[in-house]
Amino acid sequence: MFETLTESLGSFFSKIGAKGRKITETDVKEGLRTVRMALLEADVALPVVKTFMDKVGEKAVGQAVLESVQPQEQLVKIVHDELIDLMGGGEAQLVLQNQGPTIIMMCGLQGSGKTTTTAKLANRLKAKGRKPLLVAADLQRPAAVAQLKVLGEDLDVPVFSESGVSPPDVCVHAVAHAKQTGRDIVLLDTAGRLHIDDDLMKELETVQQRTQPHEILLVVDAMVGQDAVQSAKEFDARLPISGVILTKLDGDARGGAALSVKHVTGKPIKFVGVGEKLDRLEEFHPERMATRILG
Amino acid sequence: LLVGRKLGEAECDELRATLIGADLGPRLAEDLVDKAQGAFKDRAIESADQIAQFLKAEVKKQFPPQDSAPRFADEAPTVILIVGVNGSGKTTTTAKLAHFYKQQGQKVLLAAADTFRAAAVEQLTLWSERVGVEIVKGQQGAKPDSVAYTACEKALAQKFDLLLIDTAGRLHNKKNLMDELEKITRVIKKKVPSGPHEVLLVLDGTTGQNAVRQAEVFTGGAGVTGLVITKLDGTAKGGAVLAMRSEVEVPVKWIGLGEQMTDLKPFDADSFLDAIFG
Ligand SMILES: Nc1nc2c(ncn2[C@@H]2O[C@H](COP(=O)(O)OP(=O)(O)OP(=O)(O)O)[C@@H](O)[C@H]2O)c(=O)[nH]1
Ligand SMILES: Nc1nc2c(ncn2[C@@H]2O[C@H](COP(=O)(O)OP(=O)(O)OP(=O)(O)O)[C@@H](O)[C@H]2O)c(=O)[nH]1
Ligand SMILES: [Mg+2]
Ligand SMILES: [Mg+2]
Repeated sequence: MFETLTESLGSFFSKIGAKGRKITETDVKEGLRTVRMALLEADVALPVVKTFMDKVGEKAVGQAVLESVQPQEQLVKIVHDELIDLMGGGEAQLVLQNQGPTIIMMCGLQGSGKTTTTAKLANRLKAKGRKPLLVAADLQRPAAVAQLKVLGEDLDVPVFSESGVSPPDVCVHAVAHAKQTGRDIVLLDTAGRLHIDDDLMKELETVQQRTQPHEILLVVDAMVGQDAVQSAKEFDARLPISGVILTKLDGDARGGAALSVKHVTGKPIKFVGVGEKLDRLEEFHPERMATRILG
Repeated sequence: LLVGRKLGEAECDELRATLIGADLGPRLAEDLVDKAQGAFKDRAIESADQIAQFLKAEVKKQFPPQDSAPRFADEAPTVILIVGVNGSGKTTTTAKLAHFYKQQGQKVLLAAADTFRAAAVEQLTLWSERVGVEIVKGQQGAKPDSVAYTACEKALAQKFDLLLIDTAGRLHNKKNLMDELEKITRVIKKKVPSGPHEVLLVLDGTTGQNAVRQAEVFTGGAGVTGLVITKLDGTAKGGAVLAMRSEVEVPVKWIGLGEQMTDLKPFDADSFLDAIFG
């Protein structure tokens, strides 16, 4: 789709104008089909698109569009504003404790960017004068612990690891270690897992029960398609997810998963990953995401 | 239900939801719904429950079995280059392929050409030990193309049947990284002029429509000869592979179904399409 949404709607409405008649509600409904296509092309999940289009549909057949000289701009503005409204809101900052270490648990599907993002958060928190402790609780993936240790060395942030025990044990011991060594943020990097893997999802529940994290962040790859709804729903059902981090936004995926995940979990997108280097973490801006999704 | 010789709206909506939900994308989903309508009108199908079989047969034509066959060199070593975006499963797939071919009695060599990411070389080294194959890795700070070159030298000198080169994840919109891949290919050709014999694009099965873009750019820039679709042991259906057919013709060669070295299967169009169309 090389034409922007505004362009394609513009040519649609101008064809009607060229026929010399006024824009009607039916015309607007037809224009909305173009919007629906754009959202699906952008990987927003179908059930989310349906709900979203119902909301937009009501506003779109209002006077603003029908009476406008440039109906396509009015329509796109309504859609854009609705996207911003849906994706924004909620506590977009990390909730850091004043007493005792703040425990942040990272979770998500395989390869979504958890380990890299955990290190990015440590980098960010260290720059703010905090004393983070990185915890290598992925005992599954070959060299996962080594990966976090290398990143910790690059940042001059300590990494806690322990062999011969279960991931929940590593996490519990790490929190104790943080208290003993005066580290005030504990970042738990966990192994990637499928939301349908009951044993591994139970393992996450155990980590949560035994360490009571203040933040549980779901790390989602920005290029994920319709499956975003399935996985986000399941993680959110089994854990008190407090926020989402969308990664690899330096790619060219439209990122409709952002809307899907926000819609099904109701949890705020707190950060976005925009590169492989450890300083490539930014705050989430709903208006930028809305523009990107609409292509 | 079935109104005259026309599929009802409920049937069409359900079909559309299934296809979009599988990541076929809205355009292809619409085309297929139209096809089903057409077949119904022409009496090629008689009832709604024949739609799945009909569409499956239609789409299956795009996946002739001979296309999925792996490519080998006329004389050893066969060089396979593993490429794809970050986190798609390249390193794990490299290990799976090493295991697969070792089981078939081939002498397999691995090359750890991801010299960039933290512990990437360690990760593939651990896999080489588990699978029981040799590995070539560079010095600290080595360039990926020099690792590939050294690996080709060893493969030739020590008569390996197969060389698998794992590369760093890279987003296709990063020109310098795509240029690096072209450089690796050129360097391979210096030692093995007919190589790489296979360039496998590893695609995460949960990817949406961006997979189309990935396939286009990697095919244009790195001469991709086949796809590996990973993580299909999850709930994603990998339907973006069908969406990309309109833009680029790359055969699917392998499916990744888990995190162990045995979790790799040669692509089978029937089971892949069964999962999508139901
Ligand atoms: N370009 C880009 N690459 C990223 C970003 N975040 C992570 N990556 C890369 O994505 C790949 C996977 O990252 P990891 O941090 O290993 O992912 P993970 O979720 O920990 O993976 P598992 O532990 O195996 O589930 C690596 O190559 C990272 O460098 C990002 O924002 N942009
Ligand atoms: N469930 C499942 N997980 C997989 C599959 N293939 C790979 N993985 C997991 O996905 C994650 C990333 O795999 P890697 O092999 O490190 O991916 P990569 O493409 O080499 O990553 P980078 O080199 O960082 O770009 C790991 O946790 C793997 O175990 C698969 O078929 N199914
Ligand atoms: Mg990890
Ligand atoms: Mg790798």
